[in-house]
Amino acid sequence: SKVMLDLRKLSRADLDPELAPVSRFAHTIQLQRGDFNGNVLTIRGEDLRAMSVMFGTEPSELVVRLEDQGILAQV
Amino acid sequence: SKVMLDLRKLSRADLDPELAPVSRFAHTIQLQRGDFNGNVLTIRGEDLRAMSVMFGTEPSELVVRLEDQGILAQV
Ligand SMILES: Nc1nc2c(ncn2[C@@H]2O[C@@H]3COP(=O)(O)O[C@H]4[C@@H](O)[C@H](n5cnc6c(=O)[nH]c(N)nc65)O[C@@H]4COP(=O)(O)O[C@H]3[C@H]2O)c(=O)[nH]1
Ligand SMILES: Nc1nc2c(ncn2[C@@H]2O[C@@H]3COP(=O)(O)O[C@H]4[C@@H](O)[C@H](n5cnc6c(=O)[nH]c(N)nc65)O[C@@H]4COP(=O)(O)O[C@H]3[C@H]2O)c(=O)[nH]1
Ligand SMILES: Nc1nc2c(ncn2[C@@H]2O[C@@H]3COP(=O)(O)O[C@H]4[C@@H](O)[C@H](n5cnc6c(=O)[nH]c(N)nc65)O[C@@H]4COP(=O)(O)O[C@H]3[C@H]2O)c(=O)[nH]1
Ligand SMILES: Nc1nc2c(ncn2[C@@H]2O[C@@H]3COP(=O)(O)O[C@H]4[C@@H](O)[C@H](n5cnc6c(=O)[nH]c(N)nc65)O[C@@H]4COP(=O)(O)O[C@H]3[C@H]2O)c(=O)[nH]1
Repeated sequence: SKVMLDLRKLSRADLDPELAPVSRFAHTIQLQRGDFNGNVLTIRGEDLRAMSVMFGTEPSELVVRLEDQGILAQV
Repeated sequence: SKVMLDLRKLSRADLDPELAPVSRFAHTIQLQRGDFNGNVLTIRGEDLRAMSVMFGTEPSELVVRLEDQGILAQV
C-alpha cells in the first residue's frame, strides 16, 4: 500500500495550520524530483514514519488524521 | 545526478552474461512499481551502491562499466 497526498487540498489557504509541515514536505519532494503534475504525490513509507515522529504520533494515527482532512489516500 | 538504465539494451539476448544481475534487478523494480514504460528505469543512488557491493566494485567503477556497455546513463 502506498501513501498518496492530494496536492490541491494541501495547497488550500484554509488548510489546518498544524498541517503546514506536511505541505512543506510535499513541496520539497516535488522540487527534488521536478514533479509538477500538481495533483497527487505518492511518497515513501519511510517518509510517513518520519512525519509521524515529527508529529509525535504513530504512523497509523497520522494516516487517519490526514485521511479525515481529505489530504491522504492509501492506495 | 541520477542513474538511468536502458531497458532495451538490458533485455537484449546478447547482453554480457555477467550483467544478468543488473537485468534481474531492473525487472524486479519494474514489477514493484508497476512501471512498464519499457525504455528507461531511473533507480536510487542506494541501489547503485548495493549493486556495486554485489559486483565487488566501487560504485564509480560499476557506472563506467555499464556506461561502456551503453546500459547506463548518468542524468
Ligand atoms: N517510481 C519510483 N521511482 C523511484 C523510486 N525511488 C527512486 N526512484 C527513481 O530513482 C531516482 C533517484 O532516486 P534517489 O537516488 O533516491 O534520489 C531521490 C531522493 O533523494 C529524493 N526523493 C524523490 N522522491 C522522494 C520521496 O518520495 N521521498 C523521499 N524521502 N525522497 C524522495 O529526490 C531524489 C530525486 O528523485 P527523482 O527525481 O524522482 O529521481 C528518482 C526516481 O526517478 C520509487 O520508489 N518509485
Ligand atoms: N507525477 C506523479 N504521478 C503520480 C504520483 N503518484 C501517483 N501518480 C499517478 O498515479 C499512477 C501511479 O503512480 P505510482 O504509484 O508512482 O506508480 C508509477 C511509478 O512507479 C512509475 N513511473 C511512472 N512515471 C515515472 C517517472 O517519470 N519516473 C519514475 N521514477 N517512475 C515513474 O510507473 C508507475 C505507473 O505510472 P503511471 O501509469 O504514469 O500512473 C501514475 C500517475 O498517473 C506522483 O507522485 N507523481
Ligand atoms: N530500492 C528501490 N526500491 C524501489 C524503487 N522503485 C520502487 N521501489 C520499491 O517499490 C515500492 C513501490 O514503488 P512505486 O510503485 O514507484 O511507489 C513509490 C513512488 O510512487 C513514490 N516514490 C518513492 N520514492 C520516489 C522517488 O525517489 N522518486 C519518485 N519519482 N517517486 C518516488 O512513493 C511510492 C512508495 O515508495 P516506497 O514506500 O519506497 O515503496 C517502493 C519501494 O519499496 C527503486 O528505484 N529502488
Ligand atoms: N512517483 C511518481 N513520480 C513520477 C511519476 N511521473 C513522474 N514522476 C516524477 O516527475 C519527474 C518528471 O517526470 P516526466 O516529466 O514524466 O519525465 C520523466 C519520464 O519521461 C522519464 N523517466 C525517467 N526515469 C523513468 C522511470 O524510471 N520510469 C518512467 N516511467 N519514466 C522515467 O524521464 C523523465 C524524468 O524522470 P524522473 O527523473 O524519474 O523524474 C520524474 C519523477 O520524479 C509517477 O507516475 N510516479
